[in-house]
Amino acid sequence: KARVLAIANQKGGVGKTTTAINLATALAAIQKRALIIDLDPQGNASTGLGLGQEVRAINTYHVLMGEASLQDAIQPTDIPGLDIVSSGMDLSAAEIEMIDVERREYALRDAVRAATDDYDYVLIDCPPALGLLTVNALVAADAVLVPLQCEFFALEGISHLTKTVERIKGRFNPGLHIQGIVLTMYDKRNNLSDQVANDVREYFGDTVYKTVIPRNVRVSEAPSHGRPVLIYDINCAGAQAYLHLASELIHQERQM
Amino acid sequence: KARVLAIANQKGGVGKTTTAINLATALAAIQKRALIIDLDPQGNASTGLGLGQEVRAINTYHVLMGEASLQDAIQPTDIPGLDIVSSGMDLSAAEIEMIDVERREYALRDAVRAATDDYDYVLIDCPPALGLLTVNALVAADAVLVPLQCEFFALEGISHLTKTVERIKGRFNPGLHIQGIVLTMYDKRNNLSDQVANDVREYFGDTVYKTVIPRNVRVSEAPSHGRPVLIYDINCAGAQAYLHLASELIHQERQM
Ligand SMILES: Nc1ncnc2c1ncn2[C@@H]1O[C@H](COP(=O)(O)OP(=O)(O)OP(=O)(O)O)[C@@H](O)[C@H]1O
Ligand SMILES: Nc1ncnc2c1ncn2[C@@H]1O[C@H](COP(=O)(O)OP(=O)(O)OP(=O)(O)O)[C@@H](O)[C@H]1O
Ligand SMILES: [Mg+2]
Ligand SMILES: [Mg+2]
Repeated sequence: KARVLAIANQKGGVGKTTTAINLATALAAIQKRALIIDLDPQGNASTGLGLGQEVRAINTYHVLMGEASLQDAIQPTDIPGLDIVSSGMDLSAAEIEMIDVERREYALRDAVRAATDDYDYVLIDCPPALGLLTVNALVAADAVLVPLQCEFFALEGISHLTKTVERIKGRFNPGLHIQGIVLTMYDKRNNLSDQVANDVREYFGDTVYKTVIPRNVRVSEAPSHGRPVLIYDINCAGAQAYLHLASELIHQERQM
Repeated sequence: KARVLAIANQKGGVGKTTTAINLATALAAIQKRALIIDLDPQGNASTGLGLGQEVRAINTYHVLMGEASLQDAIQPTDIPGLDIVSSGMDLSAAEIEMIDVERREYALRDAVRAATDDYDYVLIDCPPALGLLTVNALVAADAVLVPLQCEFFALEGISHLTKTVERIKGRFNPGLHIQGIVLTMYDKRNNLSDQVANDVREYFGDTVYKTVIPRNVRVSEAPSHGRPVLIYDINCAGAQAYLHLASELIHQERQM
């Protein structure tokens, strides 16, 4: 049975999509079968893996609405061992359309349960909000991975996220917990990065991964080529950090 | 009568809050009376202007719900000539609570109309989504200011935003238009910044402001001191760019 991880943080631009794409690619590179579910109407994870708009006809929107099974919506990426359920603009209508639906919080969980025997990992890329889409991801997930940008505003929002995880755990998904916080866009030339990193480690202790993702321009160039940075430039600091993160995650799960 | 501008872009982390805070401060510095409305449940604009949680008892949530007038919720900031309507976590409940309300798209517009004789500018800081909160801002606004980070993913989302603006213009607010796009976090050492800037100028022409906001660490340090970068370090490149942006905006409006 697959391990389902929600990559979530309501603060925008902290590296959720970049972490989903590159962690999934790193897991595939070490022979784990991985699936990414793009739950963000922006569809950045789909674009970052090279899927054009023309191949997104059946996507996460249809799965949430019950118009397609997860199997129908799954398609391969250029990365061996990594599949994706893409997303598009129609997904932004889902939140309003699902308001009156029975069991609206369980739509994704029910769909994911049906298909998880084929994968070792399912990573869900969440939008920058705590609305019904992210709630669906938190209900479907075994645990949450939180990318945290080393910036002041990003630190401020973390308590809002932990409260939401507790609320979902209490009402819908008793096993839910924050499995790890990964520091992103760390810039060693900038004191602020250090201050934020120290604050986060002091408050969250071992929940913070030792692996820190550095700010690295190759990481932000890769999506314009439709490739994960692991493929675009395996030797750059960003790609190496994501490989380390994957092995740290696997190691962590062996201890659980 | 005040000019009402929505600072909007559904892509996360592109500089909406930073632009709202510093443009408003720059306008106040040139003797314009300015009001910021924090419409993001993260409350970053409120924090960036030094408002603690304890003073946010009456906020944008109460205005949208009709429980307080805009006047009740307005409070001064440390910046002479700049007031704010703060926000807090309760605002994230507003989107779901407003679904069944009559005229749910007009809640902010009706409230803002009642108080705009006291200001020259009202800037609305939007959350990173195109849900009911951002729709309220677009219905209340005379025009939209779009911060656009010089990164690939940020470019991808712009057509989704322009379509949404057209939709709101057609159904709720016939005068709405994109007044300007401001390029943010421009890094001259990085080719990607140049490529994105060139693409945007080619596609949007004069709608893109000449003023470009550079990536500048002082900008990201300022919020941890509860101050706009214009106060934290007036001489830094980021602060100077926001002053230029304010004068470019004023000059643009004289031509309209
Ligand atoms: N380590 C890094 N170094 C440099 N740039 C990065 C890094 N990680 C992410 N980026 C860039 O920063 C921007 C934000 O990252 P990303 O889009 O992954 O964040 P997100 O949290 O998914 O955003 P959103 O909240 O909009 O979904 C992107 O342009 C991305 O390419
Ligand atoms: N010109 C700049 N140079 C350096 N850092 C910047 C600049 N502008 C913004 N930042 C930093 O980048 C991060 C994102 O900016 P900001 O929070 O203003 O974006 P946003 O679009 O409001 O995000 P959200 O989508 O979460 O509301 C913040 O940590 C901010 O301090
Ligand atoms: Mg994303
Ligand atoms: Mg913001």
